[in-house]
Amino acid sequence: LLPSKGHTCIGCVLVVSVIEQLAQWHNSTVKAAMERLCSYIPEKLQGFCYILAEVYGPHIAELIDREMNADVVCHSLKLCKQDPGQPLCHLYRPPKVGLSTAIRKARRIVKTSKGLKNFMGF
Amino acid sequence: SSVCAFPLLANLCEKIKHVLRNELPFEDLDGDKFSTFPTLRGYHWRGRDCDDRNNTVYPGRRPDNWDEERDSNCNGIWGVDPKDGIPYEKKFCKGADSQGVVLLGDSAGAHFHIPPEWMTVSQMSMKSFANLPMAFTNELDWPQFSEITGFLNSTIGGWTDSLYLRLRSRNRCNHRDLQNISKNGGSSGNLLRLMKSLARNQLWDHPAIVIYATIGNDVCNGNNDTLADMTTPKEMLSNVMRALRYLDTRLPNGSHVILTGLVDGRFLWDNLHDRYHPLGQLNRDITYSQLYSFLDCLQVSPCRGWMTPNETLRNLTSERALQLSNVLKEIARSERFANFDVFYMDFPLAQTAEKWRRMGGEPWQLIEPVDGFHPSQIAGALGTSITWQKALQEWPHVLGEENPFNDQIEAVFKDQGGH
Repeated sequence: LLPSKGHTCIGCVLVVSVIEQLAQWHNSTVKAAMERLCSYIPEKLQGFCYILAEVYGPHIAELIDREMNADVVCHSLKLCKQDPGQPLCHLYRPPKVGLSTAIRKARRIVKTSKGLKNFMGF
Repeated sequence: SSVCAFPLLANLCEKIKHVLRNELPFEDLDGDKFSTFPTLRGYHWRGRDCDDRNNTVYPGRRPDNWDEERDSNCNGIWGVDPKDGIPYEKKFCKGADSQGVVLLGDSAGAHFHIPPEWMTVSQMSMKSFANLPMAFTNELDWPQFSEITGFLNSTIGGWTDSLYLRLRSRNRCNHRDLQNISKNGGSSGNLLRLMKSLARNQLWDHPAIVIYATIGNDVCNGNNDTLADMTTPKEMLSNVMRALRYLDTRLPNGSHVILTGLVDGRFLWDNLHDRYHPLGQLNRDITYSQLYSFLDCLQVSPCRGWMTPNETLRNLTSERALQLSNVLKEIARSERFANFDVFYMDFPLAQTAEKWRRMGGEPWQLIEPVDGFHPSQIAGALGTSITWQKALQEWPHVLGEENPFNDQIEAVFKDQGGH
């Protein structure tokens, strides 16, 4: 019943992309975009959506605000993983600085960000 | 899985696993494999049960005492005509070649579809996700709109046309006699287990038209050495013969089996690779070629052999598909069975594309936009009309005669209880 690692990564990239594009299309914050997306979900499933937004929201918002794409966000969230000896999987064209560099930078941001420290502690 | 360790949940988990493993309706109170609940393998997949507390009442059975007292086969025709005292089922359906339609298939037959509205932010609203619970409890399949067993008007674009609907309008006694026994990932190998969920009693039930259509998974997989993991012609012969022998023990005499060849999946790359994916249309930054590479890298590609920039690999995959189709063709030509005759037909992709072109359509519209792999709603509906014409011309006896009483059935029983 549990999705494979690959499917988890696809799901993450898909959802983060939609959040990013909602913020872009409605010219809103990432947080507002997440709330908007959750409000679109049928009532019965909204609770689940808000929990995910609580758990992952600050992280996603922090990184999208720094122009990082869904591949970078999901790799730094460890919802996309690079198996040993395997290439880094990505849907979008890699950032100019290179995907690995961008992921390392994202992980540093997560580590140093105060707001996120509590959340990661959580 | 640890959740299932709790005593209170163990029983429920066991039932869920049994249903998921055997593709049977989750809610089936009388255990006759037909349900009054839509999803979770319910009546979106099989004719709706009209009495889920009585396992002798289900779609497709021969009528009990001409259904004088009750509608034992759920076709909505029962009772006695007060004018002459003749039971309606006897008057309208006796000798009418009534038969059901069964699909043994894969995600194409189950009609896998992820709504593009779920990722198109420019049109996104609450309405976009209204179908999400139904989609997930139907495994992202939409059999109720599908090419072989569809019976509801499509709400996912295009229109619904199906072999079942055409058989029903040819003979209204066939109402509700449908079974979509398909599964995402279905192939000639795993279909052998899947087909055990067929609900057909050789003595009590009407004959059936069985469509055997595993159109790609025998050559499609996400593994690194995709060619090595493809079904070989020898394995295909063995798998299909085992399936047909099993069907010979289950199908009532007078049934028919139509073996459908594998698709030529080069159509996918040729018509999609440089087009933008729905998720990439806002910023024009994701093509299907990028999607295919991403799925490949994650090793979850539905079909590494065709969803690849490697033309040699695409050609090798199509070559194997053709070999496997030829196995099916040979079986139809040379094998005989006691309770059914066997036919072969190519998967009608080329004719479908040509028909759609003549209607002013574009080839890429025949492919599911989100997964870039499955036939779309339009492709299914067009495929039905092509298959129907072929059957009418080449195997007219398979479809049964037009029932001369259709109009009277409609006059007396209207929509026969609907679906």
